[in-house]
Amino acid sequence: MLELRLVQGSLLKKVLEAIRELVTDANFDCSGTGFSLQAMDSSHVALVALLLRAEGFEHYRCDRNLSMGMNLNNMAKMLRCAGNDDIITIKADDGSDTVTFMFESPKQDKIADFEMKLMDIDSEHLGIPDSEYQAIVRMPSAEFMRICKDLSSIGDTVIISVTKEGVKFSTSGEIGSANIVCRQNQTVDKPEEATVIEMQEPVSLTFALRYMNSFTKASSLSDQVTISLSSELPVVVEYKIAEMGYIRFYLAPKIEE
Amino acid sequence: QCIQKKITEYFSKT
Repeated sequence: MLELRLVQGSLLKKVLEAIRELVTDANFDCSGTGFSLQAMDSSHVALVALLLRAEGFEHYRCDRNLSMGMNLNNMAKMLRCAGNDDIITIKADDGSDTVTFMFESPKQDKIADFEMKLMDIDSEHLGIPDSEYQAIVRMPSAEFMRICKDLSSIGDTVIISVTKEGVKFSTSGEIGSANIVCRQNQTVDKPEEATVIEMQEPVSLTFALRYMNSFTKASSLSDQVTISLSSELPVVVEYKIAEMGYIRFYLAPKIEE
Repeated sequence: QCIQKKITEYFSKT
C-alpha cells in the first residue's frame, strides 16, 4: 500500500512539466526515503534525477519499495486537472497495475479521483558517484533560462567557461556569435538574486543548447539554479525543490574530436 | 568538429 499526501500539489505539477519534454516514460520509485525518479532521454545524452523526500509529504505511507512505470505525458494530462492550490494524494495498492491521483480543493469542497494505468518500463539505472567539481555556479534560475533562450537563437551549442572573472556563456552560428558574462554578485538583501561562483580551477565545456533549454523548464520550482562543472564529468544543473528535495539534470558534454 | 558524448560513458549501470 502506498499513500503520499502532498499539501503543495502544485510542486508535483511543476515537476512533471519540467521533465516531460526530456523523458517520455519513467519509473517512479517509492521507498522509505521518498518518491524518486531517474531517467535518461531517448538519446542517452541527458539524465534526470528527482527526489521528493518522505518528510516533505504531510502523510507518507510506503509499506514496501514500489516502482511504478508511468507515461509522463499521460501523468501530466491528469495532473493538469488538479488546481494549483489543490492537495494531491498519490495512491497505489501492492501489485496493482494502476495508480490513483486524488485532488482535494483547499476548502475540501471538491474531491476528484483520477486513476491511471501503469506500464512496465525496462529502464537502466545508473550509479552517480559523489564528485568534486572544478567550478560551481549558483545564479538566478530566471537569468539562466533567459541566457539559454537568447543564445539558442544564435547557435546550437553553448560553451560555459568559469574563470575568476566570472562565468561566460558563449555561442556562435551562421548569423554571428554571442558572449554573456555573469560576474559574482552576492546581493545581501535579496539572496535569490545572487550569483555565486566557487572555483577550484578554471573550466570550459561545450553543451547542446537544446538540452539546456529543456532543463530550464524547471525554473518555476526554484529561484536559483546550481551548475556544477568538471572537465571529466557531465554538467549537473540542479533546482532545489523547497524543503523537499531536488531535480537534477546531468548532461554529457560535446568533446572536440 | 565536436562529438556528443553519452551519459552512459560517464556513469555505469547499477
